[in-house]
Amino acid sequence: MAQPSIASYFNTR
Amino acid sequence: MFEARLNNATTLKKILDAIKDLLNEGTFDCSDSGIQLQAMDNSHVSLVSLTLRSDGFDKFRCDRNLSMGMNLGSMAKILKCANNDDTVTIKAQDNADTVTFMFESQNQEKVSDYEMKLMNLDQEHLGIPETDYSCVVRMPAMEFARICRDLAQFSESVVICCTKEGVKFSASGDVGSANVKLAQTFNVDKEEEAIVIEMQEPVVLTFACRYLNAFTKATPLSNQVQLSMSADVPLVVEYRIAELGHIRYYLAPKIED
Repeated sequence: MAQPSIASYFNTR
Repeated sequence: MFEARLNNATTLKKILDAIKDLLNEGTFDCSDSGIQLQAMDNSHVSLVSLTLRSDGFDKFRCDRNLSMGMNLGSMAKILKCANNDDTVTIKAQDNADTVTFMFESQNQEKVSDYEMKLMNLDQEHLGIPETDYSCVVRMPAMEFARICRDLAQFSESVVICCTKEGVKFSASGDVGSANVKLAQTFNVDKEEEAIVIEMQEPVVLTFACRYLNAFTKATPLSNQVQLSMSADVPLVVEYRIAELGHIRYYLAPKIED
C-alpha cells in the first residue's frame, strides 16, 4: 500500500 | 515584547517530547490569542498542529505578532536544564533573532536563563478544512498507546475498523495476525476510562504504525485521546492539554497501490 503525503489533502495557504 | 510564563516546566517539556521526534524544527506563531505551531514532519507524511491559548498561561503578553523559528533539538537541550517544578518564562523582543528561556526555582533561589538563536524557516502553512467526521472515538490515551505499540510488532500498518458497537485495531504480517477490539463503555466511574464512539457511518482505514506510535509521544499530556476518521481523508489524533490547548496530528490513510 502507498502512503500519500499529507500536503496533498490540505490547501497551501 | 513577547513574554509567556508557565508555573510548571513539566507541561512544556511534555509538549516538546510530543513533537520533537516528528519535527526537527518548527515556527511558533505568537499573537495575543496564544501560541500556534503547524508543521509537517520531516518526510511530509503527517502534520502536527499545536495550539496553546494565551489564557492558559500564568502570564502572557504579546504586543506584536511574532514568528519564532526554533530548532527543537536545541530547545530540548535547554528544557532539560529546567526542573519539573520550575517556573518557565519564554521571552523575546520584537524583531529579535533570539529567544530567552528563564527558569526559576520554587523558592526563587535559583534563576537561570538560556538564550537560543532563532531560525528563519520557510514553512508553508496548510489550510485545514472543518470536517464532519464519520466516526469519532474517545478512549484512554494509555490504551491507544499500548495498542499502537503492540500491533507495530506484527505489521507496518494497522487497520482501524469503527462501527457503533466498537472499534477494532488489526495488524497482520509474517508472524501472524493481531486484533484488538474495544467496546463502547457505559457507566464507567471515571470519565478518563471511558470509550465513547460517535458514529455517523462505519469506517475501515489503514494507517502507518510508525506515525501512530510517534503521535502517542503526547500520551503524558492527556488522559484521553480522540480519533476522528472519515473515508479518504486524514485521521486526526487529538490530545487536549488541560486548560491550555491541544495538539492534533493528521495522518492520511494508506491507499492501494
